[in-house]
Amino acid sequence: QWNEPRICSRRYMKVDFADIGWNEWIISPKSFDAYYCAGTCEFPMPKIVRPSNHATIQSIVKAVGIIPGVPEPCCVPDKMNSLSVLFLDENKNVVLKVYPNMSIETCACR
Amino acid sequence: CHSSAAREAAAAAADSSEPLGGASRSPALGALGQDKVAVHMLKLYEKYNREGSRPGDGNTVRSFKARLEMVAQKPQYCFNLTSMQESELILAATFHFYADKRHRHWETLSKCSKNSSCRLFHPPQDSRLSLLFHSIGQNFAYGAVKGNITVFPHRRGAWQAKDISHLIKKSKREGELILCTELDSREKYQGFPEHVSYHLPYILVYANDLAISEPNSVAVTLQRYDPFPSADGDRRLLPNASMDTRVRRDIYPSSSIQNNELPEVEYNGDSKYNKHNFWESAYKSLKPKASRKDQRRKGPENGEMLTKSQVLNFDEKTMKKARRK
Repeated sequence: QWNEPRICSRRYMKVDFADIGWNEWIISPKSFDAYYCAGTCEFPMPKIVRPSNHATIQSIVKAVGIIPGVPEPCCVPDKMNSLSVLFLDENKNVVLKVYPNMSIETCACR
Repeated sequence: CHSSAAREAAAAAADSSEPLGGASRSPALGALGQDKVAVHMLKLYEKYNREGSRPGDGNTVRSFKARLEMVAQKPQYCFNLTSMQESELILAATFHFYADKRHRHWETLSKCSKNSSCRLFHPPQDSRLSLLFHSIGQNFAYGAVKGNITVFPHRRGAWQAKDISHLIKKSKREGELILCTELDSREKYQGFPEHVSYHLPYILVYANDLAISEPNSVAVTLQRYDPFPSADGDRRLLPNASMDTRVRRDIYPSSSIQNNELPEVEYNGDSKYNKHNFWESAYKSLKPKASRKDQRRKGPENGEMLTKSQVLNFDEKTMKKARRK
């Protein structure tokens, strides 16, 4: 994904539960599209990176350089989706849970 | 909340009496494909995934499969509900069982149905099943009676379901989470029914886990190893130790948050624990995979470097300099 824009955006990341060692008890799904956010939140931030008002102010403060040590805003998940997971609990009973905030829909500078 | 969950539970119960659909053939279940409760749960999972809805306004469905136990010298179907969490608010619960056609009340029914005068009959009193739920005390003795439910199975040789929400809520409230029941207390015990493993009753509990929105909630239920084991020694050696391991929710020890130090860096050589060792043992199931590109490279140097160490090592001088920066 090196060719993708440097600006803050959603990048593709597929998570296979086998890769993180959870596949022994997770029945379904075996994998899911989690995505991740990456990229810069440089001044001036365009609307596409959906900056919060605070991020806009922080970005200006950083650009002006009046307060040392203030970093650029961070590229973080904005809208997220839940994921249903079917798994075996410690007593080997089948459990279905809907976990919130498991995959990213949009990213933003915050 | 309750009525919505109960409605969904009832619908799911109705589904459960249907012949097994695609779920039973699903490769996702593997060996569990022959397990009625697993098949039912997979159907629910597929339903909520397809419709994008939540299970009865909640976020959790737990299944509990019965175990045949001898309680007070009688065979009983027992359920261990102890894996339900405090944070799970029960919305509804259903009891699913297979009404065996070999039972005495069904014989009565079939004899009657052969007689033309009985065509429009209502189920005789004998066709009802009594379900007496009671908790289990010490030494597998009878505990308190939690409820007595009478059901009139509408079809023989089929799965039936009954709402037992009040009963499960009461058991959880009173902390008595091992329940047993008899399907038909009037019948004399003559051995366990045939094909019993497939026809074992089960309970589905629809709940709303209030802790699921807390940070790191996914690790609480799905991460089966504790990154920071307690210093009190091995819990498994304690007499009351349980295999139910609810892991700590904080990622880093509080000290690293309070003192603003980087959690991965060992600041003091005399530190009482070595974090690097912690992570190595805790994440032993996490074996970093070489990227596809790396896998293609077959140079001996690369392979050697990877097996020696997965982390970069710096001498103390370099680390001090880096910290100062």
